[in-house]
Amino acid sequence: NRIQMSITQFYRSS
Amino acid sequence: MLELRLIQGSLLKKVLEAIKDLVTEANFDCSATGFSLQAMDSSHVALVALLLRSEGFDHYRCDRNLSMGINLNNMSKMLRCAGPEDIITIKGDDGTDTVTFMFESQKQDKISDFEMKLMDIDSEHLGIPDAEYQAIVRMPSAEFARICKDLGSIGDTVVISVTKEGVKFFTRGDVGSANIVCRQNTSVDKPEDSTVIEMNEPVSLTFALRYMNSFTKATTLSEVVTISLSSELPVVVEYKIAEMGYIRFYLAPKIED
Repeated sequence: NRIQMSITQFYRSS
Repeated sequence: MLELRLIQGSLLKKVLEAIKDLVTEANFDCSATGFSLQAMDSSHVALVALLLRSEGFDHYRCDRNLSMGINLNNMSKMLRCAGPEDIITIKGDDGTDTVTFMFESQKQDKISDFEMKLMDIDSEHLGIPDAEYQAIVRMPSAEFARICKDLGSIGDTVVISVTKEGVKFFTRGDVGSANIVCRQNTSVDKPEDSTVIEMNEPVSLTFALRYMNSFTKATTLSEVVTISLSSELPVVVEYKIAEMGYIRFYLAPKIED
């Protein structure tokens, strides 16, 4: 089973 | 004061059609650099970054940085009222809560003004650091769209793998599985028809096809799509907008639980 990562787990608020 | 005149107004129409289903509301930012947007889809799985550089406009006036909160569905409704050959001018003013889209026919014999209400959008701006990608695939955008559509009829996710042999798209669903391999192919007269693979290291990542299929709505903007992949990073699917900039879609991978 694969879980969907979220964009905010990779890129932080600037 | 903001005044951006785009001779090839159809570009803006195509940009809206490409992103309006992924993102419903977003802030368009206007600065000396250009007209840009960064927004995530509602589930924060995908992100779209748009840049239309100021040099690409016939006339570009932006006295100071301005952010305009826009419902993209409403903007798309208005832009659909512009003819395919129309010149589009975006006009705005500090302190007002509207933006005006002016459409001029090529012969200048019909001029339409559409005023749209702006909205306050509290959006998070993400910093996307430059990354070295393990593999970069350039291929005809129509071919990529075809692959995503075909695989989407079989499964929900696509595994994109790049090796020395080429780029492989794989899916599996209730009815069976599908595997499409595109090999490097530069021996054609038209460079836009080539598939070019730059690979530093083999890479394999899994993505939701629903989002990939949504990105391919930008196919009309560019004959070529660039897919940049690194393990542990979102994929970047980029469509260059001739002479003006780009639309980049970032999609977070699905990882093993």
